[in-house]
Amino acid sequence: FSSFPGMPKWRKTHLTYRIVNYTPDLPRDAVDSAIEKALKVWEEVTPLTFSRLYEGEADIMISFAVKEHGDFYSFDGPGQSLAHAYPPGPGLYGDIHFDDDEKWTEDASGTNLFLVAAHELGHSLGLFHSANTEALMYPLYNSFTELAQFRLSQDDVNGIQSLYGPPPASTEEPLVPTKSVPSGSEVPAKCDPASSFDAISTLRGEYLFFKDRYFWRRSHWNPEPEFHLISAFWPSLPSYLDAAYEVNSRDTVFIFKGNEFWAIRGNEVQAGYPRGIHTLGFPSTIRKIDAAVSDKEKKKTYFFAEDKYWRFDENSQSMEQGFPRLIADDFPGVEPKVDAVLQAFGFFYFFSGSSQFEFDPNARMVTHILKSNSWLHC
Amino acid sequence: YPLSGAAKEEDSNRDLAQQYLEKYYNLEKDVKQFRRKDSNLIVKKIQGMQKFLGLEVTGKLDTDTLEVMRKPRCGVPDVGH
Repeated sequence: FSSFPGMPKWRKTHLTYRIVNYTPDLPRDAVDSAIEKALKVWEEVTPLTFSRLYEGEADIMISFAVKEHGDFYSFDGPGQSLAHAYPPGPGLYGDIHFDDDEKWTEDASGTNLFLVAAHELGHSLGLFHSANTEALMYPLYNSFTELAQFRLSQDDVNGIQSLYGPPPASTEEPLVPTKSVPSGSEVPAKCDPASSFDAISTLRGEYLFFKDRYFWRRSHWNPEPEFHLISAFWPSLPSYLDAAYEVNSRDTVFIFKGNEFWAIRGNEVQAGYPRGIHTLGFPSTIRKIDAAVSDKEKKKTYFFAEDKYWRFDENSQSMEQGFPRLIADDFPGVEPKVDAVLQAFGFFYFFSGSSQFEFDPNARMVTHILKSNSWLHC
Repeated sequence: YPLSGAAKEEDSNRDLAQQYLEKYYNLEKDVKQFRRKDSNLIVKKIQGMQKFLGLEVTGKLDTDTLEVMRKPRCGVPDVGH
């Protein structure tokens, strides 16, 4: 494998992409899913996550064009050059152009869009061509690739992980991913005594416990929590979330990752998201938050980051004055850092690692300390 | 005089190779050097391409090399610049 001269790479792990236009060769949803599948190929082996924008400038702008199309690399009609992409960086950099003089297909009858998209995304992320004929980043298009069993070669994985490292969940040696269902070691265990959560939220009376790229869904009628991939419900949401909370009065759940947040209503991600967290009133020094919960009675939302917290007024839609304050001052007994917070039965439940602190806001004290996964009937 | 078939084909192979090396292997666009078939630089560029793409390194525009150059591929160069 090799990286571009100067080793350009993205300085953030959450990237945005936008499909600017479509080829007449395929239905739009076929193009959408080919691109999503190609993104997942790289998501599986790195800490990178992607979300889709429908307007404005995304990190990775994806378009179809023929012949001269506004950069220095004209396309050449059918055959030979199929597509090209630019290394990480602003503007044109990171972008992908497909030659629409090719016949783009979902199978191998023409030029398979998924396969070429996965290769070009390798360039958008910083990989140059590989001399390994088995590698996805080998420059020649291999129409005989078994699409159903497609997988990155070790060379591809070594290449991309030399730029971004392995996915946060795995600390072992770089994985060569399989397209089949992830092996046991990648799927978080519900009743692992050491288990912790990335984020927790209510959703229309249910409880969602987010972990890695999955979530448990606990409802009143089904004592056994369901287990799902986040992407199964919200394909454009990232995984390895930081925080989540529901604002009942708006029937909306807000999801946080890094310096961005999304609004979801049911399983619809609202248009115009992600937005920057600083639009909520956080100082620029805050690069991410750890947890959040919205008090539906008081219509106040609490944001927790390291040992401090902020309070946001849902009526005035603004961060309140006099914050941040120390968590220890107002929630005595709750130990930072807070992974997630849940409000239920008049209590606040603070989750920190494998421990859960039940906090009585009236008595202003911790009344119970439980295992984090006690909500999952462990 | 009209080029014989073989000579015509040789010309078109040379053009294909020149475009390919200019596009993907950072060969300077300089027509003359391609006319001097034994130009050392060209042989080196052809050898570099053959090595990168996993072909037998002959330095010549043999059949395998010409066939690979006609295959569909990514438009990003193989040699950085």
